[in-house]
Order: sequence, then structure tokens, then C-alpha cells
Amino acid sequence: RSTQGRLESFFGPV
Amino acid sequence: MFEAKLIQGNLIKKIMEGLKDLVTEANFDLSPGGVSLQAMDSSHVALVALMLRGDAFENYRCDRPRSIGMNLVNLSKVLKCAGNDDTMTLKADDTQNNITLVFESQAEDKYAEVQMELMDIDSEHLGIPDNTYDAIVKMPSAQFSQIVKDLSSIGDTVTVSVTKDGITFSTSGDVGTAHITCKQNTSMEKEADHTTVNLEHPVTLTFALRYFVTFAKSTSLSHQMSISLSKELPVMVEYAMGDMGHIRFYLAPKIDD
Repeated sequence: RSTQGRLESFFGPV
Repeated sequence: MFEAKLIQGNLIKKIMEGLKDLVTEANFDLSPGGVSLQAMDSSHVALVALMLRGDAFENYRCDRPRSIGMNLVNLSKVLKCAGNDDTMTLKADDTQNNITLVFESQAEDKYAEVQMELMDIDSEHLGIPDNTYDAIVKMPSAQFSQIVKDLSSIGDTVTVSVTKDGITFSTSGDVGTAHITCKQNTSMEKEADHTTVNLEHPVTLTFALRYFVTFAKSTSLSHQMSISLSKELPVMVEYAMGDMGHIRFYLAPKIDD
């Protein structure tokens, strides 16, 4: 099983 | 004051094709260097980053940096007033909460002017690091578009795998399974028809296929596109518009539990 990652898990805020 | 004229006004139409199914409203960041945009889809799975350099425009004037929020559905309606060969001029007065779009035919025998209200949009920008990717594949954008369309009628997710032999797109569903491999090929006369694989490390990642189908709506912007992959990082799908700028899409991968 896999779950969909969200962008915030990879890219931080500016 | 912001004013910018594009000789090929339909470039904005083409850009909107790739944007409007991903985001419905967005801030355009105007600066002396050019026009940029960063926006995420509502589920925060995909992000689009647009850059149009100031010198891509015929006349470019931006007195001070400013963000203007636009409803992209409304912008698409406004753009219908532009003929495909029309020039397009964008004007926004710093003191006004609207933008004026002027469409003129090349023969200067038709002139259309539309004013559209701007909107305040809360948006957060994400910091996208300058990644050194494990694999960068360049291929004809029409080919990428065909592959993701074909696979999306078979499955919902796509596993993208890059090895020294090429790039493989795999999916499975009720119908069965499918694998499509594109090998490096630089034998064609036109460079735009080439497929090149730049590999640091073999990499395999899985994504929701429907986003790739949405990204491929930018196909008309460029004959070539690129897919940049790194282990456990969002994929970057890029359509470069010559030296005018680019549109880049980032898509978070699926993660094994």
C-alpha cells in the first residue's frame, strides 16, 4: 500500500 | 505601472491551458525581471511554477514589484476575446484593482480591450531547492502526452523508472498491466525529436497518473519536455519556452507505508 505524499513534506516554506 | 506586450499573444492562452485544470486562482508576481507564478493544487500534491522573462515581451515596464491575484476561470473567458494571431498587451495601474488586456490583430485592423477585476488571494510560496536530480530525461512533449493519456485509460498510478537503458512508464488496472519504455535516441535530424537520458543514479518513483495528464496540457508550449527525478523527491516536469521562460510542474510521489 502507498499513500499520496504532500508537497509540504518535501519543500519548506520560503 | 505595469505594462507588457507580447507579439504572440496566444502564448498566454497556451500557458493557461496548462494552468487552469490545476489551479483556479493564483497570484502573478510582477517584477522588473519578469512575470512569475507559483501555485499549488487544492490538495497540495502538485505545484506549478511559471516564469516569463521581461525580455520575452516587446515592451516591458514594471515600476515596482507587485502581486496581482486573478481568477483563472475568468481569465480564460477574457482570453477568448483574443484571436490566435493577435498581440496581447497587459496593463495594470498600481492604484487600480483591475488589469486591462488589449488584443490587436497583426494587421492592426482589430482592437479589443477587456478590463478584469483582480482579487486578493492568500497564497503561500514553497521554497524549491535547486536539486541535483538523479535522472533527467528529455523527450518530445507530444510523445510524453500520448504515453500518459494511453496509460491513464488503463490505470490510476504510474511508476516511472529510469535506468541507463531509458525511461519506463508502468501502470496496472482492471484491464491489465502496461509498460512503455523510451530509449535514448539521438539519431533524428531535429533535436526536438531526440530522447536523452542523463543518469546519475537509477531511480523509480510512483505518481498519481491524472496529474501527468494535466501537465501534458502544456504540450503546445514546447516540442521538448523534461522529467527530472530523484529518490523520494517530487518529480519536476518542465516545458521550456526557448529563452522566454518556462513552466515547471512538481508532483509529490506516492510513499510506501
